[in-house]
Amino acid sequence: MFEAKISQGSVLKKLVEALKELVTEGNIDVSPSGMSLQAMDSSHVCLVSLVLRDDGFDHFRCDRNMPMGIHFANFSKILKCAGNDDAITLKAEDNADQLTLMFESSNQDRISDFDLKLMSIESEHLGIPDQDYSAEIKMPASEYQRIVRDLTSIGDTVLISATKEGIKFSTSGDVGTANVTLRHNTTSEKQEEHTIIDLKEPVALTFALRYLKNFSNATALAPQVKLSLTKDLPIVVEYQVGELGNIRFYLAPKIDD
Amino acid sequence: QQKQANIGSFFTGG
Repeated sequence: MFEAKISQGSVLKKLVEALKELVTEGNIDVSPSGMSLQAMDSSHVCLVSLVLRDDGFDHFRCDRNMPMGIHFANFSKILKCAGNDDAITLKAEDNADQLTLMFESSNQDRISDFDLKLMSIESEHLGIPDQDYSAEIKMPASEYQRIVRDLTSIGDTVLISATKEGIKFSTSGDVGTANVTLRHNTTSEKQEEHTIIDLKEPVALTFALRYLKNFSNATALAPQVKLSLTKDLPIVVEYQVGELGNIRFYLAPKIDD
Repeated sequence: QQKQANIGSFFTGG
């Protein structure tokens, strides 16, 4: 059987909110080492990879590896019934066709349970190679959210260029053009306000803004976001989910026809 | 002119 308890249930709520617009359904794979998900959006332009480690949970038990086919809009409906301060326990028997969610209020005076119907989903698992990137940029997640929101109101695609001057986001559309440049900045006492640009070589890539904006639905999960860029490869937009794990979004670039 | 690449083409098994 599978059983996992997370005292900070709001994390699970935020994770599903971060995913559900991008991914309709997918398999959450459970194993003794934790929970993971790999899913593409319907147009196969981007991929979401979620890893939650067993030791990040308050309690984790999984006797047998199994995929749990989840419809994320339905998962979200149930998680919306959990209070922000609730502890959430997930439970499923081996080869179950449902996932039980139990919500406990922080003073344990209210307990509720819901069953989510599981689906059988055929999915291919892609191998994502470990690699070095030409540029890695850490910035406040709220800053990333603001940039992609602002630029989406101007254009459809963004040219992201990383040089020793900083990281520049450029777009254009019917309205006109927009450029936002962030410079390396570690002056704040608060680390989450830093912008750290780790540049091995200059790189410039073009991406569809609507996906980058969609990734910012994960903003509530982490104070900082990391962007990783290499020529002719997908951008990686990564949020650390506390001690629990991380969520990574991979977006394929626009390439010359 | 640029076109949108497919994400699967960048990873093994895609």
